[in-house]
This record gives sequence, C-alpha cells and structure tokens, in this order.
Amino acid sequence: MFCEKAIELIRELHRSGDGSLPAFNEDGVRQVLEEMKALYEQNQTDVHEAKSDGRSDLIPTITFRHCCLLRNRRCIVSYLYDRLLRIRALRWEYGSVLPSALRFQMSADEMVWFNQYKKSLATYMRSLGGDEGLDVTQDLTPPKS
Amino acid sequence: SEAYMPVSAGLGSEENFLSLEDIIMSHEKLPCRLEMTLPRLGFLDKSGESDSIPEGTKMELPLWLAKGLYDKKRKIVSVELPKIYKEGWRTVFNADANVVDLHRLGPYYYSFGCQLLNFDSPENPEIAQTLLQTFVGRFRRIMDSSQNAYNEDTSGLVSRLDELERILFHAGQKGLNEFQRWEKGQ
Amino acid sequence: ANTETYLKNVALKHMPPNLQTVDFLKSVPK
Repeated sequence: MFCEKAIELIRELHRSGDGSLPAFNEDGVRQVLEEMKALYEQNQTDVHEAKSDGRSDLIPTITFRHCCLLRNRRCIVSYLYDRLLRIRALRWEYGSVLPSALRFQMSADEMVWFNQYKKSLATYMRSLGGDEGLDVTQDLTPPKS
Repeated sequence: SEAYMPVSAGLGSEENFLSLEDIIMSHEKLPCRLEMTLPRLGFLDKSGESDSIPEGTKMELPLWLAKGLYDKKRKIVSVELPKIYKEGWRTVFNADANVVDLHRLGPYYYSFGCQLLNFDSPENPEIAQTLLQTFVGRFRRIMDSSQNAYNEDTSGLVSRLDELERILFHAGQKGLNEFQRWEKGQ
Repeated sequence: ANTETYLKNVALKHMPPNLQTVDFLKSVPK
C-alpha cells in the first residue's frame, strides 16, 4: 500500500516521545519523495488520458493517488518540523554549543536551521534588559533560595 | 526534555496537520465499500488478479484515505462503522465503561471516534453521546489512580487506558510528583 | 522564515509542483 514508508518515519520519531533526537533518516525521506514522484507521474499520464480520451472512469484512481500524495507530504513535513522542535529544545537545554553526539544526529540542513535559530534568539536577547541584554535561557526554575 | 513542545493532537473532529499523534491515529483502519471501480490499482487489492479494484469491493482503508475519498457528491467510497462504535458495543459502554479494555479496543477510541463524525452516519448523535459518556464514566477512576500512585509502578494502572486517557493519567502524575517535590522543598 | 526556508530546501522543492506550499505552518497552534 502507498504511504507505508511515510508512516514509518513518523512512528520512529513518535517512539522517542520524550523529545530525544534520533538520527536523521535521510534514506527514509528520500524513499518517500521517490514514491511521490512516481505517484505524480502516473497521475499526470492518467489526467492527460482522462482529458484527451474522455476516460472519466480514471478520475477515482487519480483522486486515490492524490490522497496518497497529500498524505506523504503531511508525513514528511511533520517529520521534519517535529525534529526542528526537538532541535530548538536542545538550545534551551544545552546552551549554544551542542555536545558532538547530538550534532551527529542532525543533518547539515538542520545544523543551518539551528545556527539561524541561535542568531535570532541572540538578537532577541540583546534587545532585552538595556545594554547588557538578558539571557532568557538561564534560571528557568526558581533559585533554591 | 521540558523545552520540547510537540504539536498537540486536534480537538473533536479536527486534526492538527503537524501533529504526530493525529498522523498515527489517522492511520487506523476503517471498513469501507468501493462505490466506484478503481482502474489500474488492482495490484493494491489482496487478490490482485485484475488490473482494477471493482466497485462493491469491501476493504479496510486507513482513516486518512477514507476521508480523502469520501466526497459527498462523488462518493468513491462509503464508510461502515467499526464494530466498537456500533450499537451492540455502545450498550456495553453505556452499561459500565470501566470494565472495557480501551487500549486493546483502541488505542485511539476517543480521537478516532470523533473522526467518524466526519462521515454523515445517521448514528452520529449516538456515537458522540457514547464517547462523551464513556469518558465521563472512566474519568473519575483515572484521576484517582493517577493522584494516588506515588513512586510506584503504574503500568498496571494504564494498561487498559486509551491514548487520550494515558496522556491524562501522566498529566495527573506530573502534577502529583511536582507537588511532592515542592512539599520537600526541592 | 527560517523554518519555511528549511522545509522548502529539504522537502517541498523535491515534491510535485502543486504540493510545494507551506500554508500548513499557519495551522500550528501558538
């Protein structure tokens, strides 16, 4: 059945529900994108035939494949987005320099996103509390006293 | 980690596009009947002899696909109720919802049940009523057990709970543990 | 913008043209 690879990506991420960051599944993402390409090409052929030869009986099949395309897109984007939420949390847990073990779990593109996020956060923190700025990632829990 | 805030599941018959919970829930299967032939998709059908899946075929489709194909005008599929939402089971739930193992029957009994309201079944009002009654009927026991299980193995307490109830139980446990730590000045 | 750029580069631009929008990000609960 279509979209099996896509749901596997989501399940893999959902299993580490505590927010830990599993390795980026490059191969899984590529396979889903390949399935989407194949679905789209089949649909383009059938849409052309439905139009030029009046094959309206193909419309349910075209709809079926389009549902699968939308499903694959939802899974891919949610997989990538949830990983960004985990990576964002790392900045608040570990500070701006991540342990290498965590960096190895991230793709190159995720590292670019993370560096940009750090810059945005730093710009925001400099805008707080007068000249020195304010590090809002410190003292997230009340001091013992 | 505290700072990780996943996109939460949608409420009622809504789904949140980016919610992992909703994506996994919407993969649960639904008994459907094809109201139109699906040419060139025969390879998807178990028998798989012919090139197409003929009209009238009964098949279990994931919720996300049933929702996509279920169009009020051009109905490609019609949807039947999964048995635990039918009248027979509704009577059991209304009698005493606490005796039911919702994890085995679900595990997305409530959220999947709310999704069924997207298909205009004449039994929708009864389904909605039973979902609500079941939740209310089981809530008390979930709240009590989550508030009284301190520093003990809770797997027995959650084994028969549906996913939504487990989230509720863990929220109660979190509050209890934080209160205990506060009392000890931690 | 950072997240949209990332999603476009990593996924959306490799998808069929009619699926390359990022409007779903607006649906994220604040």
